[in-house]
Amino acid sequence: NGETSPTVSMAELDHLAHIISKSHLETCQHLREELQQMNWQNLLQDEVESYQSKPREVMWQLCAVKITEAIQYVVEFAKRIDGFMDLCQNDQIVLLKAGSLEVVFIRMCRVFDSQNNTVYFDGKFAGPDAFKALGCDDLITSVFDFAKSMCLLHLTEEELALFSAFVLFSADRSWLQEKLQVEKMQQRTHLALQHILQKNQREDGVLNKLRCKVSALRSLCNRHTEKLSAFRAIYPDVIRTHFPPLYKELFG
Amino acid sequence: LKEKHKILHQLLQNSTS
Repeated sequence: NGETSPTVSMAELDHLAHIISKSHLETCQHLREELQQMNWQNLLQDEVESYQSKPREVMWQLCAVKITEAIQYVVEFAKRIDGFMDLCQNDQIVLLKAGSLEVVFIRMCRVFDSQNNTVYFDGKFAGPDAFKALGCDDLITSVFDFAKSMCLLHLTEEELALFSAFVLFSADRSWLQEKLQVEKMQQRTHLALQHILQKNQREDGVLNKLRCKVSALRSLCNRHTEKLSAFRAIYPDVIRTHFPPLYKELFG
Repeated sequence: LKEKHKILHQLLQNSTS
């Protein structure tokens, strides 16, 4: 009868999908047209070596700057979703503090070259070896594996947008004050994602695969925090004086 | 939480660009 649940109609799901998709497209760091025109050029060997020979703290700082830039776009994405700005300020902060890096990892598949196992970084496409100086090869390998597995799903921009919003509206984050409202938004986003996947005639397994990605994202973010703690123990002054303030606020 | 996340709070307050 056109209803997916007593409270959400197909029209509402289409509208939510449209809003979230529009927010996503307006706030992607690299527009689709840019990606199509981009010369997907890999780093030259001497450029890889140049990144590898950077002092550990300099490479950490460079990556912190890049992550922070990407996060600012995610904040803008969240702000353009009506339901997000309807939440109390505490919960907006909680959701972004916990979920913004996860969305950055999701968005990474847009600028990932599966065939070469490279990602757009600092103007060119870089493989995991370019990040050697960070001293966290295991985390880098996992991040690349995650991007590759996301690419294998061949999601459309709309599906990617809805999955990003679904992750952002995680109702199980600690310190939420209006958990029920977040839960409601997450359920609606989930229904919209399900609806769009059905509309796009994707096989049933895609939604299950995406649900599995949620725990993979959490694991990546936890490991980022662990690596940052280990780095902080050795270079506390570098973080204090050279890392972007927003990065310190989110992960400090 | 707002006090500890002044930059994030500020970004959320700014009108969408």
